[in-house]
Amino acid sequence: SSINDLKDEL
Amino acid sequence: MNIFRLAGDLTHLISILVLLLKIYATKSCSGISLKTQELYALVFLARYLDLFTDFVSVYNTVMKLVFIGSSLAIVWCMRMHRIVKRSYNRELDTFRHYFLVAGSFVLALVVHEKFTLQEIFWAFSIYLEAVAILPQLVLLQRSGNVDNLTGQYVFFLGAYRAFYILNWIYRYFTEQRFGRWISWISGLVQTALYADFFYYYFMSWKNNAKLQLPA
Repeated sequence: SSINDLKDEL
Repeated sequence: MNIFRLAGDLTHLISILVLLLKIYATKSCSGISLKTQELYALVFLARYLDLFTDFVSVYNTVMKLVFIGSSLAIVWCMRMHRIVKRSYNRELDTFRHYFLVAGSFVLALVVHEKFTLQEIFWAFSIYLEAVAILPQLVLLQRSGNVDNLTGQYVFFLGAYRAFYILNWIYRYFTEQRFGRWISWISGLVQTALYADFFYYYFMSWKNNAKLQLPA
């Protein structure tokens, strides 16, 4: 899902 | 991780180091908006709620701790440090930043990806960060001349999100990940708010003149 797409960003 | 995001994170880190240098080297926080520092502390606390629950990488965790720790240390310094707090321009730093907090929170309640505590606080932190620089820009306009370190601090702080926008474009084309449109729009607004500052900053650098923001 798009939710965790950018979870690795600050 | 891509070069744009790494450049963005390092630029963000540099802005914090420049601010710490200014405060510790000059023992003064003149020209710095305490309200912007408080907003940034809130941004990091709201955004990194998953600090202890979701482990992404050592780099990610360390940077989150640095951002939270440094923003709280700067707020503490400007409020409590005997010498530093004397140079705070209280009478110039009058932006009603509570409205920015309230507005961002209400917007996050309405516009978010998922109605969960973590996602709402994440959206809140993204909206708040987009406008967090406003008290600082208002203070710069009111305080006339801007000392070099303060100007560099604002410059790097504005540049970091511009690198993030390049990172999102890069990820869109390489990983087919549209990512989060909330970040896209807020990031564009955030960077646009620095536009006039960047213009005057560049002109002062080109003419080798002191940075002056028109009142």
